[in-house]
Amino acid sequence: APPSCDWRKAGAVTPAKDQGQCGSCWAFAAVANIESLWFIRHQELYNLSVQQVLDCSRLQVACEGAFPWVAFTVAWMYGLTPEEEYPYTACQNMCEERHRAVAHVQAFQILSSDEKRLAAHIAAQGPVTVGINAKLLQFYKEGIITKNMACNCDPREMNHAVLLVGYGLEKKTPYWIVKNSWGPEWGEEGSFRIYRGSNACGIASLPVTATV
Amino acid sequence: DFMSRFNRTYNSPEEQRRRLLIFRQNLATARALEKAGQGMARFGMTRFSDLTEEEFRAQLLSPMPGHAPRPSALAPSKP
Repeated sequence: APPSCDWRKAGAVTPAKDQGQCGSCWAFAAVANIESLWFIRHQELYNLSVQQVLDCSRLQVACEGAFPWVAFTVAWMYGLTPEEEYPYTACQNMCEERHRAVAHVQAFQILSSDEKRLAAHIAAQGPVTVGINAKLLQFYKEGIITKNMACNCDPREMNHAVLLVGYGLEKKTPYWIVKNSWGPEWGEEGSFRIYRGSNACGIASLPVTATV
Repeated sequence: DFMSRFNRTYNSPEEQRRRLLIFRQNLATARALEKAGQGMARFGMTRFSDLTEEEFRAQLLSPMPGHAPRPSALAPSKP
């Protein structure tokens, strides 16, 4: 893998969206993955509908969480509609099938948890959806969540889904660049950075990506 | 400052007092985290600063058990 990578600089990442008071991070992280991969393959950056994923997921309560592959399955079955045509309401409604689809998913795959291989995959293919223990993010403002801090969050207890959009090195500290779904006002314009190389807060435990 | 910045109102003075206590505890936690990071990250007041850890979990997070069965892949043809 190259020493650093940031898909935001390539224009492949839409601004961070806000999930509101709904446990829909799994849908936001998966849709963000599809948005970026669609741009990398087709040079068209769409804000895609998370609401469509919630509504068409066939989950009993989509706001109480799910795995990102549920969203990939919705995108595979229906294709995804632009956000402006199917806007987010932060609650689950009936699935509306009348909208036009502008992005499609062919498959998805679960990747290796080896962080070097993960970095190589991101540099070569694009952003990847991951799970994380988000305990430390409640008070995060900016900078790199270090190895020391990550001792306070159990990597086995994943409770949030986010998108790895790149990685880098600052003052000899390797880090991941992670897009969150708590709006652009939160963190570093909607993103945060966390130590890379020790599965900090479970960041590499469950990497998954779509194929578009 | 927090209430005006994040547009917060509380139902009663009691609720406001309770939220202030939570806010103070959270600021102390944020300071401790920042200290542990040795200058690499800043922690402090965010829009979640008046929530307990349990409320934060319930409102924003959703458990993803690592031992849950993982699908192998999508089927080759659509239903």
